[in-house]
Amino acid sequence: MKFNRLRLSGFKSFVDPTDLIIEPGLTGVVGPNGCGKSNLLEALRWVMGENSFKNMRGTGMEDVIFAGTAGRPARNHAEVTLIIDNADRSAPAAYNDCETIEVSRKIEREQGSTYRINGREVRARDVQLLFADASTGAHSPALVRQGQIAQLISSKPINRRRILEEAA
Amino acid sequence: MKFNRLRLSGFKSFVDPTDLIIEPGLTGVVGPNGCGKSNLLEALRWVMGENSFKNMRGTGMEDVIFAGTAGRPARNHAEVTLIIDNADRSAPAAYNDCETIEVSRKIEREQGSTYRINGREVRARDVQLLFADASTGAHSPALVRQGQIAQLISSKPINRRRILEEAA
Amino acid sequence: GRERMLEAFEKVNSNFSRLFTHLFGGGEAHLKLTESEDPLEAGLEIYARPPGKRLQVMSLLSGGEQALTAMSLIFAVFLTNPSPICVLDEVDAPLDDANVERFCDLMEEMTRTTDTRFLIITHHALTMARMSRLFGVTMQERGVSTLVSVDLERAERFLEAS
Amino acid sequence: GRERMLEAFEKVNSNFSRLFTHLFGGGEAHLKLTESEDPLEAGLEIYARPPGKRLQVMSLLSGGEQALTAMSLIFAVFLTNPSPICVLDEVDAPLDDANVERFCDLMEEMTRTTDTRFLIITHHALTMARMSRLFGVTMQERGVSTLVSVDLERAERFLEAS
Ligand SMILES: Nc1ncnc2c1ncn2[C@@H]1O[C@H](COP(=O)(O)OP(=O)(O)OP(=O)(O)O)[C@@H](O)[C@H]1O
Ligand SMILES: Nc1ncnc2c1ncn2[C@@H]1O[C@H](COP(=O)(O)OP(=O)(O)OP(=O)(O)O)[C@@H](O)[C@H]1O
Ligand SMILES: [Mg+2]
Ligand SMILES: [Mg+2]
Repeated sequence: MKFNRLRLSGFKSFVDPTDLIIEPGLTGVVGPNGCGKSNLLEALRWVMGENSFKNMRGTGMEDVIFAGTAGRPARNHAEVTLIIDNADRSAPAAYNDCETIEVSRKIEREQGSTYRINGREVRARDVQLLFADASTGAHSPALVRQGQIAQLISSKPINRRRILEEAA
Repeated sequence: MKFNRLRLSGFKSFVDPTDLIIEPGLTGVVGPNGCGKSNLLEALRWVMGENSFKNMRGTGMEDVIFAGTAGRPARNHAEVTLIIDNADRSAPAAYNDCETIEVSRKIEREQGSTYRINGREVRARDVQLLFADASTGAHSPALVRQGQIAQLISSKPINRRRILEEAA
Repeated sequence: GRERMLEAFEKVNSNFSRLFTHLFGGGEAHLKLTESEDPLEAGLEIYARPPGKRLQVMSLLSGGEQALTAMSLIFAVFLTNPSPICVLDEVDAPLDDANVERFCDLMEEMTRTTDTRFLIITHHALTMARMSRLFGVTMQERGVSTLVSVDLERAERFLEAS
Repeated sequence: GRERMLEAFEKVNSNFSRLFTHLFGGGEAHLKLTESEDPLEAGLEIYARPPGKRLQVMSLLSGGEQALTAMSLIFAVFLTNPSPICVLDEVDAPLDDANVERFCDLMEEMTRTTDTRFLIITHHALTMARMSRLFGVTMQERGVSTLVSVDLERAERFLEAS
């Protein structure tokens, strides 16, 4: 499974549909303070099944929906889609006959989130399992949040073990 | 009271006697990772009466004593002296007739710390009061530890209040 | 106790709003005493709105925006009750170049309005260039720190050499 | 469960020591499972010794040394069980220029030995210069993020303009 593209719409400061192309090797993401770089990482973790609003820096999960600016009204829903290339047929059996896999998550105010894989509605659990089988997921140690790198060292030994479990 | 100079000896990685001159305006402190910059701030907080070894990044207060390197043996004591210019006679009454005030703290393995003001042994409390009267001290919000600036924002409202008390 | 606390709060709040707007080049911010009738028991809530954005919870602000907001608060306390010394350990680490310049502008303003002496630990070349003087900490002998006074040119070489 | 955990631990430990020595240009580091007989319950202890220094508790290491040690651990896990994607959000912020270069060397090595795709969020010009491609996030309309593909020269102007 290769991650190809991340599509955001109405997610935090990315109110207009935005595509982040993910290519092999090293892709740098740059820009001034407060422009939305960390929001991109959050969009990726959110579509992979992040279920704690605290880990999205908000006071409720609806804080991921575009809240409006001086010049634009707030939105009522947010959606993120992750497009995965499955040409190497390494996905779990249920989805392995597809050439590409599209995982999407949508949230509407007052209605909660719904997940879809290739258009079909699924449970959060199904999405989390899909990514866990591919050694990734919303809590993967390979997704290092801002300010978090030193925390790995200073946290208690029992918390550090989680990173080993990832390797097992 | 104006802070003039900080003298370290055997304190963390500053094994040889070292003087940091503190002048008016902006003094930059630079150097590669791990060379000892943050240890300087810790020396200042320590001589002003810091009593928690956790706040000195150690597992015990003796971790401030030079632990030795591949080429040098460990030391048995550490000492930091802060030299203050009291020409403006703004020190508390007990010390106000002195032109300069020297506050020092010394620690010896297995023996704990002793404080001195102008050569006379005093209690930790006396040193802490001296600095509190001058709107500073080991826990002053004006001494911002590495990685701590964002914590001020993310901590609970009741903890933030401490910074207000400083202003009162 | 209570009178002094309220008075200090008013001063810090007005300094905070001014410094925030100055650092962000716009926007608005203020403080609120919360949680209890007695100001001696209350917590401190921070409300900040960068220019052009809606008022949000502090945790939604970016790393750089939080650092600048925290600095506005620290210096607001400063101006209310100046301290003889201030040490900032790599507070410019999360800032982009434009905000590093604004941070330095603020530092220069502080040296004009207070007698506080500042020690600024930094890896940023832009910040180094704005200091009145520079000390370098080196470990020529591994594990042993020594202090040398450096000029800016040498400091920049420091950055490369390490 | 237990066999797999022990096997994973051995692999991560040997990768970790190698990467640490590579990143620090010397020194030594290793992991230990602690606290309990049953590897499924144990915690993970980290021992690290930068070149020329004595072995110390992790908390005494500097900000930059801790960041490099943490990276060695994350990538050690990676090499044991590669993940399709890795995103690093300003992990180079506490590093001096020499260590930023070493960090980039490590990243380049990772792209040669794994299929992992990397997104590296950074403010460091040195890191930008070593990326295969760059995306810029801008807020030309205040509060609204858009994504543009940039070349290095434009990115450096980005840094200045903001
Ligand atoms: N639901 C939302 N609607 C609109 N804007 C939002 C929402 N949630 C967060 N934001 C905005 O996103 C901005 C933060 O973005 P982000 O943390 O990604 O910045 P960044 O590019 O990582 O900056 P830095 O370099 O300082 O870390 C904040 O200014 C905040 O106002
Ligand atoms: N008691 C001690 N004896 C000898 N060395 C010590 C002692 N305590 C700490 N050190 C050393 O001091 C170093 C850390 O110094 P410090 O945290 O001041 O670095 P720094 O210059 O702030 O680096 P950075 O730029 O990465 O933050 C560590 O490498 C540690 O080995
Ligand atoms: Mg960020
Ligand atoms: Mg430091």
